[in-house]
Amino acid sequence: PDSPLSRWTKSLHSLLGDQDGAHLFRIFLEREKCVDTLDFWFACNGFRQMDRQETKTLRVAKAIYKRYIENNSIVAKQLKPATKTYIRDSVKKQQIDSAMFDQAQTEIQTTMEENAYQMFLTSEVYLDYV
Amino acid sequence: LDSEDDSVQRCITSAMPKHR
Repeated sequence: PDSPLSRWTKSLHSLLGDQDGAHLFRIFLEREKCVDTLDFWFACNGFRQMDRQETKTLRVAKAIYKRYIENNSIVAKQLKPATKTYIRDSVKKQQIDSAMFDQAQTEIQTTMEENAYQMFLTSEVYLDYV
Repeated sequence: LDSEDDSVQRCITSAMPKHR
């Protein structure tokens, strides 16, 4: 009853917390050409876990901003303008905070939950695995 | 010094679920 498969259907969070689940969801998103949303989601988690004392946090924040938000990528398209502005200003003013991507991550997560995750649970990738 | 892409990739990898 508590197999990985039954956990995957519980929530997006439980899917992404499982190695095989996250891997399979990634394959699905690659086919759907929106794997950037998942990479961004994980990047936000990784950023939050970084040591504040490290000087490289500014570099990483800038790099995440450039790669996913500054250009008009699929991530940028799913974010509210105010959220993008907030991150842009934080990077510009070098006001780096471990929670600076939290709002953006929540918005991307909500979109994934409502769309890609539901599609994944009825996708060939998932059903073949099952 | 690694590239920006490398630092983002490391950030992603650090947050990925590990082997059970």
